[in-house]
Amino acid sequence: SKKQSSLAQFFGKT
Amino acid sequence: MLEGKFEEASLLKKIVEAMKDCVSSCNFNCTENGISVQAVDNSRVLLISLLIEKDTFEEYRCDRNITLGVGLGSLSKIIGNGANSDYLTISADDDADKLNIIFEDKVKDKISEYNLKLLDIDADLLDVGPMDTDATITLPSADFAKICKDMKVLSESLQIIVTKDSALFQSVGDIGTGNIVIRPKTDIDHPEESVTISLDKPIDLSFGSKYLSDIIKATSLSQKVTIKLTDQSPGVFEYKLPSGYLRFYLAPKFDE
Repeated sequence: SKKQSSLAQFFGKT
Repeated sequence: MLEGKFEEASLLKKIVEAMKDCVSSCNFNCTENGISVQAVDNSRVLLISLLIEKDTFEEYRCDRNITLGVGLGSLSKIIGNGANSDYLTISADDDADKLNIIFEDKVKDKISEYNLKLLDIDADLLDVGPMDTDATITLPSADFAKICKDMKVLSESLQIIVTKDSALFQSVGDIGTGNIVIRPKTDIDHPEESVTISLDKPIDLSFGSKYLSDIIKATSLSQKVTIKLTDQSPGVFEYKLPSGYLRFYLAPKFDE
């Protein structure tokens, strides 16, 4: 099965 | 003072309908250039980026930058009271705690006015920035919606595999598997039916079906959707507005 990633893994906070 | 008049209430209706099941509330950032929103769903997997440029409006003014915190469910209820073809004007004072919403019937002599209480929303924003793109697919938005719905009956994940001359949508589940292949097509008589695929690098990405179900709620906004995919990165799903866009950034699923 596949694991859902999170946007925080790709984008930093402003 | 903000004041924006839509030629038709239906546009804002469609925008709010496309967003409200993904995020319950968000800040509308209003500047002299138009209105923008960035909002992330509770699970922090799907990000919405909305830009309604000034030219979208019949009339628009924004003297000072203001941020309006809006409950989308509440806004949806009020907007639902207007007819699709009504003029819709939204306005707010600089330090407003409410958003004024006015519908004008174009035929009858009827004006409906509502106030929506604004919310104080403490949003932490993500720095999306410009992204590299390995593959771009543009296809009729209704076709993409059907692919997502059809594949969802099989699995919680939709795999998108893009090669030079095709895009394969694949679902593998307990009851069986499904494959849908689309290829580039130029339809001169019906350009909205055309499919384009441009590719720098082959793509194999998987996305959660339930998030795709949220994204395709934007289908009525545009006849086309553009999907930008990059290896090991979030997918970008863009619906163009008459002047502006509604974009979704969806984090992919990876093998455990």
